[in-house]
Amino acid sequence: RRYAIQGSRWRKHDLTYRISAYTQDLPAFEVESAVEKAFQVWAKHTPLTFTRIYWGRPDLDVKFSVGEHGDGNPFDGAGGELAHAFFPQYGGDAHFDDGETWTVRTPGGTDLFIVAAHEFGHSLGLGHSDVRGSLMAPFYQGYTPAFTLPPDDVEGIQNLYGVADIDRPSPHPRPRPPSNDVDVPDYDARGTVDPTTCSGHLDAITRTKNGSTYAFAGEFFWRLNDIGPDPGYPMRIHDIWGVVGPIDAALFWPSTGKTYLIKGERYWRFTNAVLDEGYPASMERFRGVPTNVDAAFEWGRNGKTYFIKGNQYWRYSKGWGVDDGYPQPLSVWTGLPDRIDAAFQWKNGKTYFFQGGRYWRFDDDNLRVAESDPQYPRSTAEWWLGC
Amino acid sequence: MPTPVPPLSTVKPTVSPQQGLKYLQKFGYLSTGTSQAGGLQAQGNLNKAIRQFQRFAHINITGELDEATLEMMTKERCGVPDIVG
Repeated sequence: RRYAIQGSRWRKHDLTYRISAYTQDLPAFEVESAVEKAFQVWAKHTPLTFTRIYWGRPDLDVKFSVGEHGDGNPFDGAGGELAHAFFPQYGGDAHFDDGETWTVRTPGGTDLFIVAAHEFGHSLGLGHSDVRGSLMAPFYQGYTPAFTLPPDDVEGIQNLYGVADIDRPSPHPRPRPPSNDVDVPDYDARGTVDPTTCSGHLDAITRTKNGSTYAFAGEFFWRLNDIGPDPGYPMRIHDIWGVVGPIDAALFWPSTGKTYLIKGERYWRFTNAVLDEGYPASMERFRGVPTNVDAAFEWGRNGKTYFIKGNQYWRYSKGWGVDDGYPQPLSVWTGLPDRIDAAFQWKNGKTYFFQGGRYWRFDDDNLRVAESDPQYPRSTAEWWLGC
Repeated sequence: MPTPVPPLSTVKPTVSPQQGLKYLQKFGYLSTGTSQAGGLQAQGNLNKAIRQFQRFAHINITGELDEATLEMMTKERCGVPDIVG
């Protein structure tokens, strides 16, 4: 009794993966975390590295599907077959039956981590093992706290890829040299690319003339629909807007249809996502407005533009500058926290304020944070980013 | 009156022998071309396949589609065949 080698393996050690479809059973960041940990089960014992990419063709595609999903091996709903994966010679993709109830860190439901770790064994070239208790045994083993890869599986994967580099600095993916694959943009020098969609923190949020809503965080941005990000997002801010993130603030003036991205002492003006001639320009053109603002928005109630920095705000009149008597304390806006990350007027004319993963809607008539059920503040990740 | 139903915990899920044959084919123990017409050799292959499955599942190796074997075929599992290459 021992592990089984299917017969094909990857000819390189640095592999990429992409999660192209999520389950609704878990927040996206839980899926991402479980999948990453499942890959690390194999990385720990071999020279293999697994780097997540967000667009382009990965080595390994990971997705949740139901029934027939295009590979001729239809899923059977709850129970029975939980998932399947393809050996390296067939592409290595891993599919999970979304008819199951996927869970993490609990005995109830089907534990995503242990099933993913098993399927990725197939993606790397291992067959089913007839050793009792092996990760690569065919039957579901249930949630296993403090999981460690059993010896039979370690032997099997090292038979295919050799042992780990003993001088490996840390279990995290090593920074990659710029790839010559045109689809995959270079990673920043730090090699960390991880816009945690579901952290909910935003640097800025705004609209464009064609009615789209965009949220910005770190180096990435999302186009949001009424449920959450459109497919294909996040994307890198620089790739589309030509501005290196993170940005400080974003502003949209419905009357002109112009969208502004603000960073430090400069701002960029766009018509939809197309940069206008002559930009970036200095923030000095917004006479009286400080640099490095935290947020900017046009208030639906009076059409005036407001800039927020720290616990103060400035009121700005187009073509004139900051009005007399400003800055004023942010506390004038009753119910808001004393710092704001982002603010904007949504298509419904209401004004929303975002801070630390939470958001408030403002009641323009009573000049205070809106009352409603459920209460504000609410989770930005849940209500705007589809988590 | 509704007929009394035995409590769930005593009803063990199981598959029919026909389903058991399909299971053995799906997971690579029997080649899909196996005819059911019978014949000593086919029977021999079937027995061998059943024994192989029982070994994988760590249950009594009888070579028969007995109750324990049919029950094991209802367990949650990976969809990749057990016998590959």
